[in-house]
Amino acid sequence: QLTQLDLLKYFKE
Amino acid sequence: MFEAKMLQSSVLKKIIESLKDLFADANFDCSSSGITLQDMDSSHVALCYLKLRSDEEGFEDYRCDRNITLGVNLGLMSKILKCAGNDDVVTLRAEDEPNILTFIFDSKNSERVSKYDIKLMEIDSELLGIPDTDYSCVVKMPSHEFQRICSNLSQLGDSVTIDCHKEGVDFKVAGEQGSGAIKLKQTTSVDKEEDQVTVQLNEPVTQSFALKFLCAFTKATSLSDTVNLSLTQDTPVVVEYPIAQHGYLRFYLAPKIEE
Repeated sequence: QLTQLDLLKYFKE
Repeated sequence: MFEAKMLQSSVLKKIIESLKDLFADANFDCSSSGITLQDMDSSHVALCYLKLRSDEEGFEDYRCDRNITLGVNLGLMSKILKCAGNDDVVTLRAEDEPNILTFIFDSKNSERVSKYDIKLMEIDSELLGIPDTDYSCVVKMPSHEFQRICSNLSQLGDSVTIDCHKEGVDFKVAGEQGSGAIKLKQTTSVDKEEDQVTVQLNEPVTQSFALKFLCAFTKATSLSDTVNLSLTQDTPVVVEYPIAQHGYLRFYLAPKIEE
Protein backbone atom coordinates (compact mmCIF):
# COMPACT_ATOMS: atom_id res chain seq x y z
CA GLN A 1 0.00 0.00 0.00
CA LEU A 2 1.49 3.33 -1.10
CA THR A 3 0.85 6.60 0.67
CA GLN A 4 0.85 9.89 -1.20
CA LEU A 5 3.11 12.47 0.41
CA ASP A 6 2.33 16.19 0.58
CA LEU A 7 4.46 18.65 -1.43
CA LEU A 8 4.37 21.16 1.41
CA LYS A 9 6.52 18.76 3.39
CA TYR A 10 9.35 19.59 0.97
CA PHE A 11 8.81 23.19 -0.05
CA LYS A 12 7.29 24.98 2.91
CA GLU A 13 9.93 27.18 4.46
CA MET B 1 2.77 49.56 -17.87
CA PHE B 2 3.24 45.90 -18.75
CA GLU B 3 3.28 44.81 -22.37
CA ALA B 4 4.56 41.51 -23.71
CA LYS B 5 4.33 40.69 -27.41
CA MET B 6 4.68 36.97 -28.09
CA LEU B 7 5.37 35.93 -31.65
CA GLN B 8 3.41 32.69 -31.40
CA SER B 9 0.10 32.57 -29.60
CA SER B 10 0.20 28.78 -30.01
CA VAL B 11 2.91 28.61 -27.32
CA LEU B 12 0.74 30.41 -24.77
CA LYS B 13 -2.26 28.31 -25.80
CA LYS B 14 -0.32 25.09 -25.21
CA ILE B 15 0.94 26.27 -21.82
CA ILE B 16 -2.53 27.17 -20.56
CA GLU B 17 -4.09 23.98 -21.96
CA SER B 18 -1.51 21.91 -20.08
CA LEU B 19 -2.17 23.73 -16.79
CA LYS B 20 -5.88 24.46 -16.62
CA ASP B 21 -7.11 21.04 -15.51
CA LEU B 22 -4.87 20.79 -12.44
CA PHE B 23 -4.53 24.47 -11.60
CA ALA B 24 -7.72 26.56 -11.66
CA ASP B 25 -6.49 30.05 -10.81
CA ALA B 26 -2.91 31.27 -10.98
CA ASN B 27 -0.82 34.39 -10.50
CA PHE B 28 1.39 35.52 -13.39
CA ASP B 29 4.26 37.42 -11.79
CA CYS B 30 5.66 39.90 -14.26
CA SER B 31 8.96 41.72 -13.89
CA SER B 32 11.58 43.17 -16.20
CA SER B 33 13.26 39.76 -16.41
CA GLY B 34 10.13 38.00 -17.62
CA ILE B 35 6.98 36.19 -16.58
CA THR B 36 6.84 33.44 -13.95
CA LEU B 37 3.94 31.41 -12.64
CA GLN B 38 3.99 29.09 -9.65
CA ASP B 39 0.92 27.20 -8.55
CA MET B 40 0.08 24.15 -6.49
CA ASP B 41 -2.86 21.84 -7.10
CA SER B 42 -5.63 21.78 -4.50
CA SER B 43 -4.48 18.47 -3.01
CA HIS B 44 -0.86 19.70 -2.45
CA VAL B 45 0.59 16.91 -4.55
CA ALA B 46 1.69 18.72 -7.70
CA LEU B 47 3.22 22.11 -8.41
CA CYS B 48 3.90 23.90 -11.68
CA TYR B 49 6.56 26.50 -12.34
CA LEU B 50 6.61 28.41 -15.61
CA LYS B 51 9.40 30.74 -16.67
CA LEU B 52 9.25 32.89 -19.79
CA ARG B 53 12.37 35.05 -20.05
CA SER B 54 11.98 38.55 -21.42
CA ASP B 55 15.33 38.47 -23.21
CA GLU B 56 14.54 35.38 -25.27
CA GLU B 57 13.59 35.57 -28.92
CA GLY B 58 10.00 34.43 -28.40
CA PHE B 59 9.08 37.95 -27.27
CA GLU B 60 9.18 40.56 -30.00
CA ASP B 61 8.66 43.34 -27.46
CA TYR B 62 8.69 43.20 -23.70
CA ARG B 63 8.15 46.03 -21.27
CA CYS B 64 7.48 45.86 -17.55
CA ASP B 65 7.92 49.17 -15.71
CA ARG B 66 7.19 47.77 -12.27
CA ASN B 67 6.61 44.30 -10.87
CA ILE B 68 2.98 43.27 -11.11
CA THR B 69 0.95 40.18 -10.32
CA LEU B 70 -1.83 39.17 -12.67
CA GLY B 71 -4.30 36.79 -11.02
CA VAL B 72 -6.10 34.87 -13.74
CA ASN B 73 -8.65 32.08 -13.97
CA LEU B 74 -6.91 29.67 -16.34
CA GLY B 75 -10.19 28.26 -17.69
CA LEU B 76 -11.20 31.76 -18.77
CA MET B 77 -7.74 32.43 -20.23
CA SER B 78 -8.02 29.20 -22.22
CA LYS B 79 -11.35 30.35 -23.67
CA ILE B 80 -9.88 33.71 -24.67
CA LEU B 81 -6.82 32.11 -26.27
CA LYS B 82 -9.11 29.88 -28.35
CA CYS B 83 -10.18 33.11 -30.06
CA ALA B 84 -6.64 33.53 -31.42
CA GLY B 85 -5.33 31.88 -34.56
CA ASN B 86 -2.31 29.65 -34.02
CA ASP B 87 -0.11 31.93 -36.10
CA ASP B 88 -1.37 35.13 -34.49
CA VAL B 89 0.97 37.37 -32.57
CA VAL B 90 -0.41 37.87 -29.07
CA THR B 91 0.18 40.94 -26.93
CA LEU B 92 -0.58 40.90 -23.21
CA ARG B 93 -1.09 44.33 -21.69
CA ALA B 94 -1.85 45.63 -18.20
CA GLU B 95 -1.54 48.88 -16.27
CA ASP B 96 0.77 49.28 -13.28
CA GLU B 97 -2.05 48.67 -10.81
CA PRO B 98 -4.17 46.45 -12.94
CA ASN B 99 -7.78 45.30 -12.67
CA ILE B 100 -7.83 44.08 -16.23
CA LEU B 101 -5.59 42.04 -18.52
CA THR B 102 -5.88 42.82 -22.22
CA PHE B 103 -5.16 40.30 -25.00
CA ILE B 104 -4.54 41.60 -28.50
CA PHE B 105 -4.35 39.07 -31.34
CA ASP B 106 -2.79 40.23 -34.62
CA SER B 107 -3.15 37.92 -37.60
CA LYS B 108 -0.02 37.25 -39.63
CA ASN B 109 -1.03 39.49 -42.52
CA SER B 110 -2.22 42.19 -40.08
CA GLU B 111 -5.69 42.14 -41.62
CA ARG B 112 -7.45 41.17 -38.43
CA VAL B 113 -6.86 42.60 -34.98
CA SER B 114 -8.94 41.37 -32.04
CA LYS B 115 -8.88 42.61 -28.48
CA TYR B 116 -10.24 40.95 -25.35
CA ASP B 117 -10.21 42.19 -21.74
CA ILE B 118 -10.57 39.93 -18.76
CA LYS B 119 -11.04 40.88 -15.13
CA LEU B 120 -8.17 39.99 -12.86
CA MET B 121 -8.62 38.16 -9.55
CA GLU B 122 -7.06 38.50 -6.12
CA ILE B 123 -5.48 35.11 -5.60
CA ASP B 124 -4.08 34.46 -2.20
CA SER B 125 -1.27 32.02 -2.77
CA GLU B 126 2.05 31.97 -1.05
CA LEU B 127 5.14 31.35 -3.13
CA LEU B 128 6.99 28.25 -2.05
CA GLY B 129 10.76 28.15 -1.86
CA ILE B 130 11.95 25.45 -4.23
CA PRO B 131 15.54 24.64 -3.35
CA ASP B 132 18.11 24.41 -6.12
CA THR B 133 19.39 20.89 -5.76
CA ASP B 134 21.59 18.46 -7.62
CA TYR B 135 19.52 15.46 -8.51
CA SER B 136 20.73 11.87 -8.28
CA CYS B 137 19.49 11.13 -11.74
CA VAL B 138 18.39 13.14 -14.79
CA VAL B 139 16.65 11.31 -17.62
CA LYS B 140 16.20 13.06 -20.96
CA MET B 141 13.85 11.41 -23.41
CA PRO B 142 11.47 12.22 -26.26
CA SER B 143 8.38 13.86 -24.77
CA HIS B 144 5.99 11.72 -26.85
CA GLU B 145 7.72 8.58 -25.49
CA PHE B 146 7.10 9.70 -21.90
CA GLN B 147 3.48 10.48 -22.77
CA ARG B 148 3.02 7.03 -24.27
CA ILE B 149 4.56 5.31 -21.25
CA CYS B 150 2.31 7.17 -18.80
CA SER B 151 -0.76 6.51 -20.91
CA ASN B 152 0.05 2.80 -21.38
CA LEU B 153 0.81 2.12 -17.72
CA SER B 154 -2.21 4.03 -16.44
CA GLN B 155 -4.40 1.26 -17.94
CA LEU B 156 -3.26 -1.12 -15.22
CA GLY B 157 -2.70 0.86 -12.05
CA ASP B 158 -2.57 4.16 -10.21
CA SER B 159 1.16 4.35 -9.48
CA VAL B 160 4.28 3.98 -11.54
CA THR B 161 7.62 3.02 -10.09
CA ILE B 162 10.49 4.72 -11.88
CA ASP B 163 13.77 2.88 -11.49
CA CYS B 164 16.89 4.69 -12.75
CA HIS B 165 20.08 2.71 -12.99
CA LYS B 166 23.21 2.76 -15.05
CA GLU B 167 21.79 0.81 -17.99
CA GLY B 168 18.73 3.00 -18.38
CA VAL B 169 15.36 3.59 -16.80
CA ASP B 170 12.48 1.21 -16.02
CA PHE B 171 8.84 2.19 -15.59
CA LYS B 172 6.71 -0.37 -13.75
CA VAL B 173 3.08 -0.61 -12.77
CA ALA B 174 1.42 -3.25 -10.61
CA GLY B 175 -2.37 -3.24 -10.35
CA GLU B 176 -5.00 -5.63 -9.04
CA GLN B 177 -5.65 -7.06 -12.50
CA GLY B 178 -2.16 -7.17 -13.87
CA SER B 179 1.21 -5.54 -14.15
CA GLY B 180 3.39 -3.93 -16.77
CA ALA B 181 6.96 -2.81 -17.27
CA ILE B 182 8.69 -0.68 -19.87
CA LYS B 183 12.47 -0.63 -20.06
CA LEU B 184 14.25 2.20 -21.82
CA LYS B 185 17.90 1.79 -22.59
CA GLN B 186 20.21 4.69 -23.16
CA THR B 187 20.50 5.30 -26.88
CA THR B 188 23.76 6.20 -28.48
CA SER B 189 23.12 5.43 -32.14
CA VAL B 190 20.09 7.64 -32.79
CA ASP B 191 20.65 10.36 -35.39
CA LYS B 192 18.48 13.10 -33.97
CA GLU B 193 19.25 14.45 -30.53
CA GLU B 194 15.55 14.82 -29.69
CA ASP B 195 15.03 11.08 -30.22
CA GLN B 196 17.73 10.07 -27.74
CA VAL B 197 17.28 8.67 -24.27
CA THR B 198 20.07 9.73 -21.93
CA VAL B 199 20.49 9.00 -18.24
CA GLN B 200 22.87 11.08 -16.13
CA LEU B 201 23.31 9.04 -13.03
CA ASN B 202 25.04 9.96 -9.79
CA GLU B 203 23.11 7.48 -7.69
CA PRO B 204 20.42 4.93 -8.59
CA VAL B 205 16.86 5.99 -7.67
CA THR B 206 13.69 3.91 -7.27
CA GLN B 207 10.58 5.94 -6.53
CA SER B 208 6.82 5.69 -7.04
CA PHE B 209 4.50 8.41 -8.32
CA ALA B 210 0.79 8.85 -9.01
CA LEU B 211 0.11 8.25 -12.72
CA LYS B 212 -2.93 10.56 -12.63
CA PHE B 213 -0.63 13.55 -12.20
CA LEU B 214 2.08 12.40 -14.60
CA CYS B 215 -0.57 11.87 -17.28
CA ALA B 216 -1.87 15.40 -16.60
CA PHE B 217 1.66 16.81 -16.99
CA THR B 218 2.00 15.15 -20.40
CA LYS B 219 -0.63 17.55 -21.74
CA ALA B 220 2.44 19.78 -22.19
CA THR B 221 3.99 17.30 -24.66
CA SER B 222 3.39 19.49 -27.71
CA LEU B 223 5.47 22.29 -26.13
CA SER B 224 8.70 20.39 -26.52
CA ASP B 225 10.30 17.47 -28.37
CA THR B 226 12.06 16.37 -25.20
CA VAL B 227 11.27 16.06 -21.52
CA ASN B 228 13.70 15.93 -18.58
CA LEU B 229 12.91 13.89 -15.47
CA SER B 230 15.05 14.81 -12.45
CA LEU B 231 14.92 12.41 -9.53
CA THR B 232 16.38 12.05 -6.06
CA GLN B 233 15.27 9.39 -3.59
CA ASP B 234 12.40 10.53 -1.32
CA THR B 235 12.01 13.96 -2.95
CA PRO B 236 9.60 15.32 -5.58
CA VAL B 237 10.35 14.46 -9.21
CA VAL B 238 10.77 17.37 -11.62
CA VAL B 239 9.22 16.94 -15.07
CA GLU B 240 10.60 19.70 -17.25
CA TYR B 241 9.46 20.73 -20.72
CA PRO B 242 11.88 23.22 -22.29
CA ILE B 243 10.03 25.89 -24.32
CA ALA B 244 12.12 26.98 -27.30
CA GLN B 245 12.86 30.72 -27.43
CA HIS B 246 11.07 31.29 -24.14
CA GLY B 247 12.17 29.25 -21.13
CA TYR B 248 10.58 26.20 -19.56
CA LEU B 249 7.57 24.67 -17.85
CA ARG B 250 8.35 22.46 -14.85
CA PHE B 251 6.07 20.22 -12.84
CA TYR B 252 6.96 18.92 -9.38
CA LEU B 253 5.25 15.81 -8.05
CA ALA B 254 5.51 14.46 -4.50
CA PRO B 255 6.42 10.76 -4.30
CA LYS B 256 4.33 7.94 -2.93
CA ILE B 257 5.97 5.82 -0.28
CA GLU B 258 5.35 2.43 1.24
CA GLU B 259 4.01 2.67 4.79
